[in-house]
Amino acid sequence: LARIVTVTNQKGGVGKTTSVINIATHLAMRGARVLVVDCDAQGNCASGLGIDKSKTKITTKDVILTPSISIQARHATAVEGLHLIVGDHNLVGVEESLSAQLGRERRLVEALATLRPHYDLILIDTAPSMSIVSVNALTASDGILIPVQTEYLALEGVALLMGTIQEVRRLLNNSLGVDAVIMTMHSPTLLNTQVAGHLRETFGDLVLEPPIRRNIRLAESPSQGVPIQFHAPQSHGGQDYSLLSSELEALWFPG
Amino acid sequence: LARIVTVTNQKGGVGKTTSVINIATHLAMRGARVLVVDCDAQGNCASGLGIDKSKTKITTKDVILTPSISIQARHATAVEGLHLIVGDHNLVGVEESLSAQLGRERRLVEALATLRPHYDLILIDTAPSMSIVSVNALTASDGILIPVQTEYLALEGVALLMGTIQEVRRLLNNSLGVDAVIMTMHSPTLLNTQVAGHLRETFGDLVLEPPIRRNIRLAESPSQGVPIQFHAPQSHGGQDYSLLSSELEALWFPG
Ligand SMILES: Nc1ncnc2c1ncn2[C@@H]1O[C@H](COP(=O)(O)OP(=O)(O)OP(=O)(O)O)[C@@H](O)[C@H]1O
Ligand SMILES: Nc1ncnc2c1ncn2[C@@H]1O[C@H](COP(=O)(O)OP(=O)(O)OP(=O)(O)O)[C@@H](O)[C@H]1O
Ligand SMILES: [Mg+2]
Ligand SMILES: [Mg+2]
Repeated sequence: LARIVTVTNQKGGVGKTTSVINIATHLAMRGARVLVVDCDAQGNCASGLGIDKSKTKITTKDVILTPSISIQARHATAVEGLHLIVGDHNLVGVEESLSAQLGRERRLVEALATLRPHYDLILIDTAPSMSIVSVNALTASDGILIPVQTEYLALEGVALLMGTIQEVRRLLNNSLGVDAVIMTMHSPTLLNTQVAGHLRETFGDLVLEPPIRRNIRLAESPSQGVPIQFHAPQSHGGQDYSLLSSELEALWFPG
Repeated sequence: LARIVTVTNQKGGVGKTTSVINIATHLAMRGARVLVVDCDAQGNCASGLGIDKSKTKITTKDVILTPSISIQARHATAVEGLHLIVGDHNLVGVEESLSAQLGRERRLVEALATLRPHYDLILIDTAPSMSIVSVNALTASDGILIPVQTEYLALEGVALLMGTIQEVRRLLNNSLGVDAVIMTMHSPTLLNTQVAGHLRETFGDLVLEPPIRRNIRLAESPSQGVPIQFHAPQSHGGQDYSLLSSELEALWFPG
C-alpha cells in the first residue's frame, strides 16, 4: 500500500510544488510507482510535469466531490512510473460545495483508498492556505513534508502551521506525523544561515540536510515542462534534490 | 477621502507583504496619512513594522465581524503617519463565520467607511488565496496592485487572478481597476528577462518600471522589525522601492 505524504506550508512561495515534482520524479526514476495529487487551484504541478491542463477532463475537484472516479483521473507524465491528478481553477469553488457535505474532511481519504494499492508513494501538493482542501490532504496522509525558505517571514508561519497540524492530528487523523522539514532556496548569506540555525534548533533531526540551495535551474525547469532531473541534473538544484530524495527514500522505504 | 488599494496575487511568495510595507512607508515619509490593513492570517505586516502581534487585542478578524470597531483597531507603527490593523491566525476561522452572514462580501467596505476620512491611502495586504477575506478586500477597493515574481510559475497564476478580478468587478465592485503590475525579485537571468518581457507584452503601460531587483536587504528588514527605508535605504531594494513608490505617488496623488 502506498505511503501518502502531504507537502504543505501556508507560507507562499517556499518551494512546495518544486519539492513535490522533483522528489516524485527522483523516486519514480528509482523504480517506485508514484502518484502526485495537485490540491492547489494554481495547478503548477501540471506545468512542471509537461501536462496541458486545458485538455484535462477530470481534475482533483471532481475526485473530491465524487471519490469513486479517482481511478480515471490519473494522467501519465513525461516521467516513467509517475502519474498525476491535475489541480485547476475549479478547486476554488470546492470550499463552498463541501461545507454542507457529511464527512467533508474525509473525501480525499475515500478517493485515495482505491488508488493506494497501485502505488508505492502518493505525494500531495497543497495551496498556500489552510482551506478545507488542504485539511482533506492532511486527513488522508501518513506523513507531512514541510518546505521552509530560510528567511525570516517563512519562519514566522511555521508556528501557525504546527498548530494546524496538531488540530488535524487530534480531531481527524491521529496517525499523522511530520516526516521532515526541508530547507529551501538557501544561499550562504547571514540571514539564511541564521534562519537555518533556528530551524535546526526548533526541529532537530526532522530537518533534512543539506539545504536545497537557491539555483536558477530549478526555476527554469517548469518553463521547459520537465523536472530538474531532465532539465539540469548536474546543477546545484539537481544535485540537492537528488540527495534529499535519497534520504527520503531511505526513510520511507527502508531495506 | 483615502484611496483604497489591495495588493494581491494568489501565487505565494511574490512580494505582496514586502511591497505593502515599503510602499506604505515611503508614502508616509512623504507626508501622506497611510493605513495598512493586514488581511492575511500569517500577519507578516506586523513583524515588518515592528509590532508584537501577541499583545494585540483587536485584529482584522474582529473588524470584519464587527465593522463598527475599526477605529479602535488601529496601531501606530515605527513609521510616523503610518497605522496598521493587525492580521493574525484568527482570520483562519472567518471563512466559516462569514458564509451565512448577509452581505458577507461587504463587511470590509463598511469597516473602512468610517476610516477613510482619516487617511490619504489605505493599503490592504492579502493572503495567497482567493478566500472570502480577499474578496472583501477587493470589494472595498478603488484599485489593485499585482506583484509578480519574474518567474514561470508566477506567470501562470496571473490569468487565474485576472479572472477573479473580472468577476468581483462585475458582481461586487464595478469601479475596481488594476493600478499597476509590479515585477519583483528580478535578477538579470535569461528566465527573469523572458518573463519580464512577457509581462510587458501582456500588461503594457500597467507594468511599473524598473523591476524590483532581488536583494537580500529586503529579506533582512522584517527580521529587524523595520521597513527597508530604515534598514538599508541605499541598497538596491531601498532604491527600487523608493523609485516605484514615487511613481505610485504620482499616479494616486497627481499635483
Ligand atoms: N531552490 C530554488 N532555487 C531557485 N528557485 C526556486 C527554488 N525552489 C523553487 N524555486 C522557484 O521559486 C518559486 C516558488 O517556488 P514554488 O512555486 O515551488 O513554491 P510553492 O511553495 O509551491 O508556491 P505556492 O505557495 O504559490 O504554491 C518558483 O518560481 C520556483 O520555480
Ligand atoms: N526583491 C526581493 N529580493 C529578495 N527577497 C525578497 C524580495 N521581496 C521579498 N523578498 C523576500 O521573499 C520572501 C517572500 O516575500 P513576501 O513574504 O513579501 O511575499 P508574499 O507574496 O507576501 O508571500 P505570501 O504569499 O506568503 O503572503 C520573504 O522572505 C521576503 O522577505
Ligand atoms: Mg505551489
Ligand atoms: Mg504576504
